[in-house]
Amino acid sequence: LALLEKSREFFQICDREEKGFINRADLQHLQTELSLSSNELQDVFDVLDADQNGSLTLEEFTTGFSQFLFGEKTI
Amino acid sequence: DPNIKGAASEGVLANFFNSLLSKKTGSP
Repeated sequence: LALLEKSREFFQICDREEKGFINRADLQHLQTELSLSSNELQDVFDVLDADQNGSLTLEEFTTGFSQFLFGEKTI
Repeated sequence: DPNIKGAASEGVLANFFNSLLSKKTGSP
């Protein structure tokens, strides 16, 4: 449950317009805040966007977060 | 090699989520 709450919190940081999904432009907006390069954020998006449809859902985001925490895809 | 790609992906994700975590903890 804590994982889901944290994941939702991070998702909302990325999804500022509360669209319900995250696109590449949303992640690029975080470039200065997160001190990550444009290329790194592109890679993050590619890794998280499991179905490669150009938008990240909360489910995909949570899967990536759990992968980061547990080292494998558990959701 | 999927293993190398997997490891690289984990590193990218780790950077991203660690940054998000420190952003959260760094704010009041």
